Amino acid sequence: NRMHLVCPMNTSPHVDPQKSGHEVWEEFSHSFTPAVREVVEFAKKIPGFRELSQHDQVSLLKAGTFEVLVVRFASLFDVKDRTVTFLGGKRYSVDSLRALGAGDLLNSMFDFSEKLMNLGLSEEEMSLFTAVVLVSADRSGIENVNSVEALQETLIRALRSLITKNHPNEASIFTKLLLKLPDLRSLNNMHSEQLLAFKVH
Amino acid sequence: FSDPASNLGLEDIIRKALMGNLEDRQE
Repeated sequence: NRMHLVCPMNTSPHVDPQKSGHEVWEEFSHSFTPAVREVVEFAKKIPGFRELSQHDQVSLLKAGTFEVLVVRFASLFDVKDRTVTFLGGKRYSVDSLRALGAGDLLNSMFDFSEKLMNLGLSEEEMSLFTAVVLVSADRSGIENVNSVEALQETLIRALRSLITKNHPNEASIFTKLLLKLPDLRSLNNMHSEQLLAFKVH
Repeated sequence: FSDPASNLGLEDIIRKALMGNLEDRQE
């Protein structure tokens, strides 16, 4: 019943069996904290984000950090080689991660990463898309829905304009990007279930 | 368990990072 943490935000999927659950979590937290801080720094740079109430800034970040990280780290999933690179720098094959207990979430992450990377977005486009992912008025606990909605609409308009300018002959890219939003929600839900299972374990 | 972000310490990290000065002082 040896425990494994099959998340690329960890340095390695292997867990020292001598360590307590609390110690394992502390180590894991230590490895993903810098990535979470980067998401917060990114959010601070979104024009208009700092003008939202502090409560709504926290709510958006709490709900959306995982989805932002999925977009930012899509390149950790090598679809061709079927490997995942962990933050420790080592690559693991899908088969080895499956043997360690990874399930449907891993497959779904590969599918998502493949489709996103295939769109061939520039850094600027990816950044704006990430802002759209984060600023969603329908997240739970938002107190000023109108303000978040207004910012969300501004960001979506900016994304559409940038995509239309950069890809005049590929009108479907913007639609495909918007369709990634429910995919990310679904990944987020699956991930929350796995976190719950880990915590119960 | 209905709020994994709070349960797993994410909210604390986010709040500290949003208030950058506090984080700097702690480090």
